Amino acid sequence: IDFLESHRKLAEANRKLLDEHGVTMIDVMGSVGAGKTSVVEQLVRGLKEKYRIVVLNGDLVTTIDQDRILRHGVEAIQVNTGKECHLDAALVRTVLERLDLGNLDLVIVENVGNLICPADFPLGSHRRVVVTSVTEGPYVAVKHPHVFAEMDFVVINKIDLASVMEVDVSKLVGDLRSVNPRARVVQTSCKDGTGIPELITRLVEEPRRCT
Amino acid sequence: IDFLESHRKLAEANRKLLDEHGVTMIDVMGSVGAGKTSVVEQLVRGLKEKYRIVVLNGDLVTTIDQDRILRHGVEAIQVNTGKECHLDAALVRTVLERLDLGNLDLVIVENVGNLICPADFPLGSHRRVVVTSVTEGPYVAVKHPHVFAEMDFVVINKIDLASVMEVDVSKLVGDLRSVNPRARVVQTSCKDGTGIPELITRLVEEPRRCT
Ligand SMILES: Nc1nc2c(ncn2[C@@H]2O[C@H](COP(=O)(O)OP(=O)(O)OP(=O)(O)O)[C@@H](O)[C@H]2O)c(=O)[nH]1
Ligand SMILES: Nc1nc2c(ncn2[C@@H]2O[C@H](COP(=O)(O)OP(=O)(O)OP(=O)(O)O)[C@@H](O)[C@H]2O)c(=O)[nH]1
Ligand SMILES: [Mg+2]
Ligand SMILES: [Mg+2]
Ligand SMILES: [Zn+2]
Ligand SMILES: [Zn+2]
Repeated sequence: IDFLESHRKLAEANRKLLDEHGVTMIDVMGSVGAGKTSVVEQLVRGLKEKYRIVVLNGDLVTTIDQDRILRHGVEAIQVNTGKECHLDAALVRTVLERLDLGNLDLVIVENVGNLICPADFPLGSHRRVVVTSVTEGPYVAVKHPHVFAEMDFVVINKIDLASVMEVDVSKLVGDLRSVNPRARVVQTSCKDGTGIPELITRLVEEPRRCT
Repeated sequence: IDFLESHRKLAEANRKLLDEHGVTMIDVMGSVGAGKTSVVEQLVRGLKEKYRIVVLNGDLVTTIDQDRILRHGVEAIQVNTGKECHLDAALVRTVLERLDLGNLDLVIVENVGNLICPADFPLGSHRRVVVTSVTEGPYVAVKHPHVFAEMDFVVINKIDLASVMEVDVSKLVGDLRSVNPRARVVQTSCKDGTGIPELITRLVEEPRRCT
């Protein structure tokens, strides 16, 4: 059986389990240090009064990201892969089975810091988000078209640094639209909070209201 | 035969081919946008009068990085993997075999933008360098110990942004020394040229003088 096909089946099974309990899962991907944890921190700050949330922090070996989420008084589980460069549906399944899904609204997964591999391993989430930062340079979208093509949302983070990096954000947005016309693009700064209310609305609140 | 073991054997064969012709090969790794191409640009600017150089630019699909090197009047070959998240020794071998190694001094390889996977796939280089940037945050070393443990050199790039990122570079250097006591650490800014003369001396000129 095709390797990627079997992973897709596992992802479908995860999605089914989540839907049975009315739980929404969001997969947050992005390169090392793009701002995944910072974005998730901003999301839980804005949503924890209204939704019951668990965060899954994917990484190789540390618990640093889990600790950052726990400080917000939100449950966070560290999901370490050792050396594997991406989370996969089977690993996420083992965590989902330990959760009290009947008493949860939202699972936010922070994937391993890697812009390439996680895109090939869907987890069964309702929404796939990639966080890219202006500090990665202006060509990220055209250099990773098959990655961005898979995404529902693209967060362009660290926009407070766009001018010092001399990155033309509108050109980057244009590139993103050509590799993925349907993806919603939100510009954020986790440093000053720019774009976070918009992200919360479009990524979490609007879709939930429709279901 | 073990998968990683067979790659190691291919790497050894590459190294042997290079040594037969007295060519030094340097493997430059690092996450998306860390500054690999910028560092290589700075290296070729400083070395092209003195050494016969070819650059191999690894990526998924574009020729953007090759074009940047060609603009310096240095030969550059684009080595695209399609979707594979790292260069490997077999792919690099096919390129080495097309080069006039007898008339070259230095091959610089820019690996695919990915901090995790390339570390597991040695290419047969004489020196393995990872470029990390302060914009990736303060925990890169402790989060990727097996990667940094493999390296001969670590370049901490974009140090001109250290204060706006509020990253304590000396703490990062300390973390690097604990995960890899033998690695040489050089701090650079490709924006203002800081650290580049030191990098050229320690990475290229000093080692060559000993052989
Ligand atoms: N200036 C600025 N810095 C930011 C912003 N967002 C995050 N950072 C900083 O960027 C660094 C990396 O942020 P993280 O949230 O740890 O990124 P990450 O993607 O979770 O990193 P890994 O999980 O290690 O791959 C940290 O030093 C953050 O403080 C932003 O919008 N602006
Ligand atoms: N401020 C600052 N920006 C830098 C520095 N070095 C590189 N940059 C910028 O960082 C961005 C990425 O640099 P690149 O050299 O393309 O990085 P890379 O590692 O080759 O990127 P990929 O090959 O796409 O993974 C570009 O916008 C560069 O101009 C530096 O020392 N300081
Ligand atoms: Mg993180
Ligand atoms: Mg590059
Ligand atoms: Zn991978
Ligand atoms: Zn990989």
